[in-house]
Amino acid sequence: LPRFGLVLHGGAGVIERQNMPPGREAEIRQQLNEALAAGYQVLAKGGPAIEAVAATINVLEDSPLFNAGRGAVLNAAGQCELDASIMNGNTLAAGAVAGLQHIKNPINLARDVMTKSSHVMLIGEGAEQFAQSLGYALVPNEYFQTEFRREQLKKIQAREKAAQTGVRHTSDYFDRQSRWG
Amino acid sequence: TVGCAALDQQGNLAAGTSTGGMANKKYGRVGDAPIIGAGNYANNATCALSATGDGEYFMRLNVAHDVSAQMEYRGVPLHTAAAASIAKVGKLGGTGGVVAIDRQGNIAMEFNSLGMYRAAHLAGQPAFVAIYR
Repeated sequence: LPRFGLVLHGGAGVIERQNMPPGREAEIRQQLNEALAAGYQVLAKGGPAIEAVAATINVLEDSPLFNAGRGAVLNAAGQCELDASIMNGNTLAAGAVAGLQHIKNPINLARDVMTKSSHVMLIGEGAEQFAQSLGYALVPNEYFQTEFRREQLKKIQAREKAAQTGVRHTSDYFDRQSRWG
Repeated sequence: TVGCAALDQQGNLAAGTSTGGMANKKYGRVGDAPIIGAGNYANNATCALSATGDGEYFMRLNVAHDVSAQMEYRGVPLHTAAAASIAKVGKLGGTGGVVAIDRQGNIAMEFNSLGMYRAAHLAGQPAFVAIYR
Protein backbone atom coordinates (compact mmCIF):
# COMPACT_ATOMS: atom_id res chain seq x y z
CA LEU A 1 0.00 0.00 0.00
CA PRO A 2 1.17 3.58 -0.66
CA ARG A 3 3.28 5.28 2.00
CA PHE A 4 1.53 8.58 1.43
CA GLY A 5 -1.21 10.16 -0.67
CA LEU A 6 -4.26 12.40 -0.75
CA VAL A 7 -7.83 12.61 -1.97
CA LEU A 8 -9.81 15.77 -2.71
CA HIS A 9 -13.26 16.88 -3.78
CA GLY A 10 -14.55 20.03 -5.44
CA GLY A 11 -18.15 19.57 -4.35
CA ALA A 12 -20.94 17.14 -5.16
CA GLY A 13 -23.39 19.51 -6.80
CA VAL A 14 -21.87 18.95 -10.23
CA ILE A 15 -23.56 20.48 -13.26
CA GLU A 16 -25.42 17.88 -15.32
CA ARG A 17 -23.24 16.77 -18.21
CA GLN A 18 -25.68 18.13 -20.77
CA ASN A 19 -25.79 21.54 -19.00
CA MET A 20 -22.02 21.81 -18.61
CA PRO A 21 -20.91 24.85 -20.67
CA PRO A 22 -18.42 23.85 -23.41
CA GLY A 23 -14.87 23.85 -22.12
CA ARG A 24 -15.96 24.06 -18.50
CA GLU A 25 -15.32 20.37 -17.79
CA ALA A 26 -11.74 20.67 -19.07
CA GLU A 27 -11.21 23.77 -16.90
CA ILE A 28 -12.50 21.98 -13.83
CA ARG A 29 -10.31 18.95 -14.46
CA GLN A 30 -7.30 21.19 -14.91
CA GLN A 31 -7.95 22.95 -11.61
CA LEU A 32 -8.48 19.66 -9.77
CA ASN A 33 -5.16 18.41 -11.16
CA GLU A 34 -3.44 21.62 -10.07
CA ALA A 35 -4.82 21.30 -6.53
CA LEU A 36 -3.83 17.64 -6.37
CA ALA A 37 -0.28 18.45 -7.46
CA ALA A 38 0.05 21.21 -4.86
CA GLY A 39 -0.75 18.80 -2.02
CA TYR A 40 1.16 15.86 -3.46
CA GLN A 41 4.34 17.92 -3.72
CA VAL A 42 4.19 18.68 0.02
CA LEU A 43 3.81 14.98 0.84
CA ALA A 44 6.48 13.81 -1.61
CA LYS A 45 8.98 16.12 0.09
CA GLY A 46 8.11 14.53 3.44
CA GLY A 47 5.91 17.44 4.52
CA PRO A 48 3.06 17.07 7.03
CA ALA A 49 -0.45 16.05 5.95
CA ILE A 50 -1.92 19.22 7.48
CA GLU A 51 0.20 21.38 5.15
CA ALA A 52 -0.72 19.25 2.14
CA VAL A 53 -4.39 19.73 2.97
CA ALA A 54 -4.01 23.51 3.24
CA ALA A 55 -1.98 23.74 0.02
CA THR A 56 -4.57 21.74 -1.91
CA ILE A 57 -7.53 23.71 -0.58
CA ASN A 58 -5.81 27.05 -1.20
CA VAL A 59 -5.70 26.25 -4.92
CA LEU A 60 -9.41 25.43 -4.93
CA GLU A 61 -10.33 28.50 -2.83
CA ASP A 62 -8.43 30.72 -5.29
CA SER A 63 -10.22 29.21 -8.30
CA PRO A 64 -13.52 30.85 -9.34
CA LEU A 65 -14.88 27.46 -10.41
CA PHE A 66 -15.70 26.04 -6.98
CA ASN A 67 -18.01 27.04 -4.14
CA ALA A 68 -15.25 28.07 -1.74
CA GLY A 69 -13.27 31.28 -1.40
CA ARG A 70 -13.35 33.06 -4.76
CA GLY A 71 -16.35 31.81 -6.74
CA ALA A 72 -18.41 31.04 -3.64
CA VAL A 73 -22.18 31.25 -3.77
CA LEU A 74 -23.95 34.40 -2.64
CA ASN A 75 -26.21 34.62 0.38
CA ALA A 76 -29.65 36.21 0.17
CA ALA A 77 -28.08 39.64 0.63
CA GLY A 78 -25.72 39.07 -2.29
CA GLN A 79 -22.64 38.60 -0.12
CA CYS A 80 -20.22 35.69 0.16
CA GLU A 81 -20.15 34.08 3.61
CA LEU A 82 -17.38 31.51 4.03
CA ASP A 83 -16.83 28.56 6.36
CA ALA A 84 -13.90 26.15 6.80
CA SER A 85 -12.44 23.56 9.14
CA ILE A 86 -9.29 21.50 9.48
CA MET A 87 -8.24 18.62 11.74
CA ASN A 88 -4.95 16.95 12.65
CA GLY A 89 -5.38 13.18 12.98
CA ASN A 90 -2.22 12.81 15.04
CA THR A 91 -3.13 15.22 17.85
CA LEU A 92 -6.92 15.47 17.28
CA ALA A 93 -6.43 19.24 17.25
CA ALA A 94 -8.98 21.08 15.11
CA GLY A 95 -9.74 24.57 13.88
CA ALA A 96 -12.90 26.00 12.29
CA VAL A 97 -14.26 29.32 11.11
CA ALA A 98 -17.73 30.31 9.91
CA GLY A 99 -19.43 33.39 8.51
CA LEU A 100 -16.25 35.02 7.17
CA GLN A 101 -16.67 37.76 4.57
CA HIS A 102 -13.19 39.23 4.14
CA ILE A 103 -10.61 36.43 4.52
CA LYS A 104 -9.10 35.33 1.22
CA ASN A 105 -8.25 31.76 2.29
CA PRO A 106 -10.56 30.59 5.08
CA ILE A 107 -8.74 27.25 5.48
CA ASN A 108 -5.58 29.13 6.51
CA LEU A 109 -7.46 30.97 9.24
CA ALA A 110 -9.01 27.67 10.41
CA ARG A 111 -5.48 26.27 10.68
CA ASP A 112 -4.40 29.35 12.69
CA VAL A 113 -7.39 28.96 15.01
CA MET A 114 -6.16 25.40 15.57
CA THR A 115 -2.51 26.28 16.17
CA LYS A 116 -2.57 29.85 17.49
CA SER A 117 -5.65 29.95 19.70
CA SER A 118 -7.01 27.81 22.51
CA HIS A 119 -10.32 27.44 20.67
CA VAL A 120 -11.66 25.14 17.98
CA MET A 121 -14.21 27.45 16.30
CA LEU A 122 -14.44 31.21 15.79
CA ILE A 123 -17.20 32.91 13.78
CA GLY A 124 -17.99 36.15 11.96
CA GLU A 125 -16.54 39.45 13.07
CA GLY A 126 -14.69 37.90 15.99
CA ALA A 127 -12.92 35.47 13.70
CA GLU A 128 -11.90 38.37 11.46
CA GLN A 129 -10.62 40.36 14.45
CA PHE A 130 -8.53 37.30 15.39
CA ALA A 131 -7.22 37.20 11.81
CA GLN A 132 -6.26 40.86 11.95
CA SER A 133 -4.48 40.29 15.26
CA LEU A 134 -2.32 37.79 13.34
CA GLY A 135 -1.64 40.27 10.56
CA TYR A 136 -4.13 39.04 7.97
CA ALA A 137 -5.13 41.65 5.38
CA LEU A 138 -8.89 41.82 4.84
CA VAL A 139 -10.18 41.66 1.25
CA PRO A 140 -13.42 43.28 0.02
CA ASN A 141 -16.30 40.83 -0.36
CA GLU A 142 -16.39 41.67 -4.06
CA TYR A 143 -13.15 39.66 -4.42
CA PHE A 144 -15.15 36.47 -3.89
CA GLN A 145 -18.16 37.37 -6.05
CA THR A 146 -18.50 36.17 -9.66
CA GLU A 147 -21.04 36.95 -12.38
CA PHE A 148 -21.99 33.27 -12.56
CA ARG A 149 -23.02 33.29 -8.88
CA ARG A 150 -24.86 36.60 -9.20
CA GLU A 151 -26.91 35.15 -12.06
CA GLN A 152 -27.51 31.97 -10.05
CA LEU A 153 -28.78 33.98 -7.07
CA LYS A 154 -31.09 36.04 -9.31
CA LYS A 155 -32.65 32.87 -10.74
CA ILE A 156 -33.12 31.29 -7.33
CA GLN A 157 -34.70 34.43 -5.89
CA ALA A 158 -36.96 34.85 -8.92
CA ARG A 159 -38.12 31.30 -8.42
CA GLU A 160 -38.57 31.85 -4.69
CA LYS A 161 -40.77 34.86 -5.47
CA ALA A 162 -42.72 32.90 -8.07
CA ALA A 163 -43.26 30.11 -5.56
CA GLN A 164 -44.66 32.63 -3.09
CA THR A 165 -47.15 33.71 -5.74
CA GLY A 166 -48.12 30.11 -6.44
CA VAL A 167 -46.32 29.64 -9.75
CA ARG A 168 -44.24 26.43 -9.61
CA HIS A 169 -41.35 25.71 -11.95
CA THR A 170 -41.31 22.14 -13.12
CA SER A 171 -37.52 21.77 -13.22
CA ASP A 172 -35.91 20.64 -10.03
CA TYR A 173 -32.72 22.18 -11.39
CA PHE A 174 -33.21 25.20 -9.17
CA ASP A 175 -33.87 22.96 -6.20
CA ARG A 176 -30.46 21.45 -6.64
CA GLN A 177 -28.88 24.80 -7.36
CA SER A 178 -30.24 26.43 -4.23
CA ARG A 179 -29.52 23.39 -2.06
CA TRP A 180 -26.11 22.90 -3.51
CA GLY A 181 -24.86 26.33 -4.13
CA THR B 1 -17.59 23.08 -1.10
CA VAL B 2 -14.04 21.79 -1.50
CA GLY B 3 -12.07 19.41 0.69
CA CYS B 4 -8.97 17.30 1.07
CA ALA B 5 -7.79 14.35 3.17
CA ALA B 6 -4.11 13.42 3.28
CA LEU B 7 -1.70 10.77 4.65
CA ASP B 8 1.92 11.87 5.06
CA GLN B 9 5.17 9.89 5.17
CA GLN B 10 5.15 9.94 8.98
CA GLY B 11 1.82 8.07 8.88
CA ASN B 12 -0.19 11.09 10.05
CA LEU B 13 -3.63 11.96 8.69
CA ALA B 14 -5.29 15.35 8.22
CA ALA B 15 -8.48 16.67 6.63
CA GLY B 16 -9.79 20.08 5.63
CA THR B 17 -13.03 21.48 4.16
CA SER B 18 -13.85 24.98 2.86
CA THR B 19 -17.10 26.33 1.46
CA GLY B 20 -19.31 29.25 0.51
CA GLY B 21 -22.26 27.28 1.89
CA MET B 22 -25.68 27.36 0.24
CA ALA B 23 -26.82 29.90 -2.37
CA ASN B 24 -29.43 32.40 -1.12
CA LYS B 25 -28.80 31.43 2.50
CA LYS B 26 -30.29 33.67 5.18
CA TYR B 27 -30.17 34.21 8.96
CA GLY B 28 -26.52 33.22 9.29
CA ARG B 29 -27.14 29.63 8.15
CA VAL B 30 -24.06 27.43 8.63
CA GLY B 31 -23.69 23.95 7.09
CA ASP B 32 -21.52 20.94 7.96
CA ALA B 33 -18.22 22.13 6.46
CA PRO B 34 -16.95 23.97 9.57
CA ILE B 35 -18.47 21.45 11.99
CA ILE B 36 -15.82 18.97 13.17
CA GLY B 37 -17.34 15.48 13.07
CA ALA B 38 -19.99 16.45 10.52
CA GLY B 39 -18.21 17.75 7.40
CA ASN B 40 -14.62 17.17 8.44
CA TYR B 41 -12.72 14.76 10.67
CA ALA B 42 -9.26 13.20 11.09
CA ASN B 43 -7.98 10.56 13.51
CA ASN B 44 -4.76 8.62 12.97
CA ALA B 45 -6.47 5.57 14.45
CA THR B 46 -9.11 5.49 11.71
CA CYS B 47 -9.28 7.93 8.79
CA ALA B 48 -9.25 11.52 7.50
CA LEU B 49 -12.42 12.63 5.74
CA SER B 50 -13.98 15.66 4.05
CA ALA B 51 -17.67 15.84 3.10
CA THR B 52 -19.82 17.83 0.68
CA GLY B 53 -23.57 17.92 0.26
CA ASP B 54 -26.79 18.95 1.99
CA GLY B 55 -25.13 20.20 5.16
CA GLU B 56 -28.14 19.77 7.41
CA TYR B 57 -28.16 15.99 6.86
CA PHE B 58 -24.41 15.65 7.43
CA MET B 59 -24.78 17.59 10.70
CA ARG B 60 -27.76 15.54 11.93
CA LEU B 61 -25.91 12.28 11.19
CA ASN B 62 -22.44 13.45 12.22
CA VAL B 63 -21.28 11.81 9.01
CA ALA B 64 -17.54 12.46 9.24
CA HIS B 65 -17.28 11.02 12.74
CA ASP B 66 -19.79 8.28 11.93
CA VAL B 67 -17.39 6.83 9.35
CA SER B 68 -14.49 6.98 11.81
CA ALA B 69 -16.57 5.44 14.61
CA GLN B 70 -17.58 2.43 12.52
CA MET B 71 -13.89 1.78 11.86
CA GLU B 72 -12.88 2.34 15.49
CA TYR B 73 -15.60 0.38 17.28
CA ARG B 74 -16.46 -2.29 14.74
CA GLY B 75 -13.26 -2.62 12.72
CA VAL B 76 -15.19 -1.90 9.50
CA PRO B 77 -12.95 -1.09 6.49
CA LEU B 78 -13.01 2.52 5.24
CA HIS B 79 -14.98 2.05 2.02
CA THR B 80 -17.64 -0.02 3.79
CA ALA B 81 -18.00 2.56 6.56
CA ALA B 82 -18.19 5.45 4.07
CA ALA B 83 -20.83 3.68 1.98
CA ALA B 84 -22.92 2.95 5.09
CA SER B 85 -22.82 6.58 6.26
CA ILE B 86 -23.75 7.95 2.83
CA ALA B 87 -26.61 5.44 2.71
CA LYS B 88 -27.89 6.91 5.98
CA VAL B 89 -27.80 10.40 4.41
CA GLY B 90 -29.75 9.12 1.42
CA LYS B 91 -32.28 7.41 3.65
CA LEU B 92 -33.10 10.76 5.27
CA GLY B 93 -33.42 12.36 1.82
CA GLY B 94 -30.08 14.12 1.68
CA THR B 95 -27.49 13.99 -1.10
CA GLY B 96 -23.75 14.45 -1.14
CA GLY B 97 -20.50 12.61 -0.74
CA VAL B 98 -17.25 12.09 1.13
CA VAL B 99 -13.60 11.60 0.23
CA ALA B 100 -11.43 9.82 2.78
CA ILE B 101 -8.08 8.08 3.33
CA ASP B 102 -6.91 5.75 6.09
CA ARG B 103 -3.49 5.05 7.60
CA GLN B 104 -2.82 2.22 5.18
CA GLY B 105 -3.46 4.53 2.22
CA ASN B 106 -6.84 3.02 1.35
CA ILE B 107 -9.19 5.66 -0.09
CA ALA B 108 -12.96 6.06 -0.37
CA MET B 109 -14.94 8.40 -2.63
CA GLU B 110 -18.58 7.69 -1.82
CA PHE B 111 -21.44 9.86 -3.08
CA ASN B 112 -25.15 9.52 -3.87
CA SER B 113 -25.47 12.66 -6.03
CA LEU B 114 -25.24 12.96 -9.83
CA GLY B 115 -21.47 13.19 -9.58
CA MET B 116 -18.72 14.64 -7.43
CA TYR B 117 -15.65 16.59 -8.51
CA ARG B 118 -12.99 14.31 -7.09
CA ALA B 119 -9.30 13.44 -7.46
CA ALA B 120 -6.65 11.29 -5.78
CA HIS B 121 -2.93 10.75 -5.98
CA LEU B 122 -1.27 7.93 -4.04
CA ALA B 123 2.49 7.38 -3.97
CA GLY B 124 3.60 5.11 -6.78
CA GLN B 125 0.26 5.32 -8.58
CA PRO B 126 -1.03 7.64 -11.35
CA ALA B 127 -3.13 10.68 -10.35
CA PHE B 128 -6.90 10.24 -10.81
CA VAL B 129 -9.51 12.93 -11.60
CA ALA B 130 -13.24 12.28 -12.11
CA ILE B 131 -16.54 14.16 -12.18
CA TYR B 132 -19.44 11.86 -12.99
CA ARG B 133 -20.13 8.36 -11.86
